[in-house]
Amino acid sequence: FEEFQELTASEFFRKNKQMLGFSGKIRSLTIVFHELITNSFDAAEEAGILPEIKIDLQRLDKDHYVLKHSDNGPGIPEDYVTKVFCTMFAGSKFRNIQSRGQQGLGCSGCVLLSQMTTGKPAKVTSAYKENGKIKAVEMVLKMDVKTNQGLVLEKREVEADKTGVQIELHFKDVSYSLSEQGAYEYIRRTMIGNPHSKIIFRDPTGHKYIFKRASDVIPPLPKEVLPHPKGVTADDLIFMAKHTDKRRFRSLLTSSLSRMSTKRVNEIQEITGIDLNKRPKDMQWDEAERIVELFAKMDFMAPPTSGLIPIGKEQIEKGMIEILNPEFVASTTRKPVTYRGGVAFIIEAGIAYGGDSGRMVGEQRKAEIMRFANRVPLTFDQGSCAITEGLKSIDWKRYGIRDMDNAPITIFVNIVSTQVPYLSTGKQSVAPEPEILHEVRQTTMKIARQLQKYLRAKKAAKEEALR
Amino acid sequence: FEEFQELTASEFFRKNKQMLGFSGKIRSLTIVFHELITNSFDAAEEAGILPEIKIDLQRLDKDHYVLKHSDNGPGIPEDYVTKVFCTMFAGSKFRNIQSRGQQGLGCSGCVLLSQMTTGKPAKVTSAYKENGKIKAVEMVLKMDVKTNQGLVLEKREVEADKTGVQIELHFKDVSYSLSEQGAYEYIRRTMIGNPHSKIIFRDPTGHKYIFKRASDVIPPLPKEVLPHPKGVTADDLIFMAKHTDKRRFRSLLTSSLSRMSTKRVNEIQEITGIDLNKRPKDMQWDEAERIVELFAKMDFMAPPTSGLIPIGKEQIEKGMIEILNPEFVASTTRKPVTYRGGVAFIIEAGIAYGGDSGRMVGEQRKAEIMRFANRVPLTFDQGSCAITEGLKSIDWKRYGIRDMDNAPITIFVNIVSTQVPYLSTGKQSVAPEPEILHEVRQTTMKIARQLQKYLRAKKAAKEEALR
Ligand SMILES: Nc1ncnc2c1ncn2[C@@H]1O[C@H](COP(=O)(O)OP(=O)(O)OP(=O)(O)O)[C@@H](O)[C@H]1O
Ligand SMILES: Nc1ncnc2c1ncn2[C@@H]1O[C@H](COP(=O)(O)OP(=O)(O)OP(=O)(O)O)[C@@H](O)[C@H]1O
Ligand SMILES: [Mg+2]
Ligand SMILES: [Mg+2]
Repeated sequence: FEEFQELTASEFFRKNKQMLGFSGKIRSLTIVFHELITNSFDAAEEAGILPEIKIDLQRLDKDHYVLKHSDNGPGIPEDYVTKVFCTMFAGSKFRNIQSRGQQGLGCSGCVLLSQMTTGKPAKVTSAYKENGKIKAVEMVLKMDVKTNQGLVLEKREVEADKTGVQIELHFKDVSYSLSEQGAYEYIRRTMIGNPHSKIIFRDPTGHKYIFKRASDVIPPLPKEVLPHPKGVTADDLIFMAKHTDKRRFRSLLTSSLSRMSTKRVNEIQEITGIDLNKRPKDMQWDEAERIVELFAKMDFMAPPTSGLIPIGKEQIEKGMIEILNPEFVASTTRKPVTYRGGVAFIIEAGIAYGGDSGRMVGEQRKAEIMRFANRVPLTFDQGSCAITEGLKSIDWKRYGIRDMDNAPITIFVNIVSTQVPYLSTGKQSVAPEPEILHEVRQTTMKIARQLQKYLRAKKAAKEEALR
Repeated sequence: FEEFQELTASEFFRKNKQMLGFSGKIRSLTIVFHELITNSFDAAEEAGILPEIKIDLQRLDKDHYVLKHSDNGPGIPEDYVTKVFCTMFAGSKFRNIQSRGQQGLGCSGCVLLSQMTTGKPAKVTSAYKENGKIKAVEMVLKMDVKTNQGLVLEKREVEADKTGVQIELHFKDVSYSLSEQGAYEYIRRTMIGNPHSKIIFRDPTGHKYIFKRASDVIPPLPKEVLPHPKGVTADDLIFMAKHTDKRRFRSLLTSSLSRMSTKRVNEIQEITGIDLNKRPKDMQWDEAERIVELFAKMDFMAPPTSGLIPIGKEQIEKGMIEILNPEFVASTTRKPVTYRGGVAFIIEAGIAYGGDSGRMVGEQRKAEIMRFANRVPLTFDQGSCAITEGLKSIDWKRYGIRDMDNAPITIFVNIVSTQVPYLSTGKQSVAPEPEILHEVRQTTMKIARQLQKYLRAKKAAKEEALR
């Protein structure tokens, strides 16, 4: 036990950067783009701003780049900048609200990768509103990996006429690629899930791409979606009870759970005989278990539809038509349901058939799965994802697709939730929770039936033409 | 930024227990067995003891169990018990020595799952040597998830005549299963990688299984394998320099890197012109880069073969013959090589053909992959593992296997390393580092050629018999 040590989160991830998704040169750079873009989208939307991002990627040498990423979000107050960029497990997205980020790791991971491959500090400029005026600071930061804290090497005030964050990072051992796993394809896919955003990207050749806004409507802001009685666990109740400032357990229930009215609380007290007026800290485990067992038997309204914000049928079809030029397209967005823990989620799916649907692998056109989570494209770890598992479990022959692997078909699936159960801190695949698998199947089979109709009609028309 | 929070590791994993592998009822219980068994094996071996584990699993109700796990290892000193079982990212295996554990999460994860599903504390009895005498304490512990610390609810001294650790944990929402993913199959596979160990397992029906020792020889203790110049990064040198107590950079090099002699250091100083006598903290990043670039061009002896301890050809074949009764078996253990960071690893592989090789899926016999890492069976996340990817990339037709998916074949692969690059904290799949993929292919193709010979001879004999 002389070797016994406690690591900080940053020490652990330095040893295991593949768990942040930094595995391989192409993937590593794509993940950097992913973490910075998702942060800028989250920040702008939260402030009611239509997101606009400028990305400049310069190639200094083989596998050696400088990335400048700037957004038009609300900025980061000076006192939070080091925590945001140099502390792991630090962030503002641990609450019950749908957001792309949820771990407090993303941009600190990018700073860590930059530092590990080049030894250079990160340069951050943040312009934010303070007392009605715009204040801006330019800071040069290093992460102290041993302590999971940031060190400010330089800091100065600068002028700014609008809010936003700009970060400049150097990287080595990463590679910009136009392949399916590369940063360009990531940006292209992210526009499908985020038509209200604009990205201006200057690539290493100097070519400037402008990914225009397809919509000027800011999507409604997601609202807090409290844990639902269907699925909330005894541990959740006890954990909430331990850390609440509410004085009575009953007010904890009505304020912390979705669809929990005073009427329902009275029913629960009546049936279980547990005094729900007592202090939260006095609630016992076995009592919490009985309450949760009763929840499972009671009728509660489904989780509210307004808290979660899907991409929506219209935009999914629009996006698929735009990039795939298919002969057939269909999509659907389901109602919210919950998975274990009472966490609400929505599955939406789209199918495109024919035209440029599917993707070319050599000479062969193959079926393609486009996975999204909270509007963010998932590029990697397809094999282990619940979305893939759900889709593969469907009997596609029933819907007229005899050889699914080689069909000219693209299937689009997006999961929207306040907490996406990712399989790893790399956030590229979803855990196969039974409720999620079920929803992926149900949602997709619903629109597969529409495809089946189309294929039958097409076949009938063909036979008719042959006569 | 009022919502800005910093989570502790335990808070993060409470929200994301699927990242500890606790996803699904069967898998969750199997992972508990895995974490406790690997800890007991590591501890006993480190103390030069032949491991013996007693496991008692009682079923109290549907999906409700009590697990008692005790070992004959050196025990845990009283002052470390709460850190071991209630603090995440705390452990003794962060050094450059091959061990099954490497994250400081395993048993704390089990305590967390137990607490989350039952609200019950963990009961730990630890008997350990102190000043030549055996001291034993029985402690009742709870994890304070908010602070990543343990709380001792009760503690008392007890009598013990030999050292070891015993833990008793209650679980709900888990399931004991005889299926391939269940705890019993996990124990069976772990015996293949650990023939020198003994496990006595009393299952929920009361049936007592005795998994006997197949060998009375304790495997040699793994030795520290320092990072190798081939692959060590500039960041590694700078990080080591920042945290060393050595006074000169040159002594840091000779003491921290494998195969680094004074003669080599003088060569490096000569060629780069960098003064290696200076203090480690004065080494600059660009200088470290030049040193590392020079390493890549120099000749160094391969990493030492003695530090890493593979299962070995003899035992792999013995294990495969015992459980698969094949008509053909072959295996090989390769020399150590390094992946990025200069981390040494060894790949060993075995092929069994015919007999009970492969596994039955319904009526169909299918090819089976048995993946191991540091002698530990990997049961889950097969789709995303580097071992799977490496094996799938082989053209099996060249070796006489026309339809690999449906061949009566079992392929065994074990990776041995001081740091296995797992894809997630669930530790069930390995990251596809190029050097690892290469070695998996090379090692397997070597024995596939032996299989090819056998199949040809078999075919020739058949044709001969037909005449
Ligand atoms: N461009 C930005 N503008 C404003 N705030 C930002 C920006 N980028 C990051 N932040 C803030 O910094 C926090 C940390 O970001 P980080 O990416 O590390 O974690 P996250 O987005 O919360 O979760 P994840 O690890 O899943 O990405 C965010 O929660 C947000 O509060
Ligand atoms: N049965 C045991 N006997 C002796 N020491 C033990 C035992 N179990 C755990 N330990 C000690 O407690 C530490 C923490 O164990 P834990 O399983 O949490 O992490 P780990 O084994 O180091 O890594 P991993 O998370 O990969 O399993 C170990 O490193 C070891 O020092
Ligand atoms: Mg983020
Ligand atoms: Mg362990």
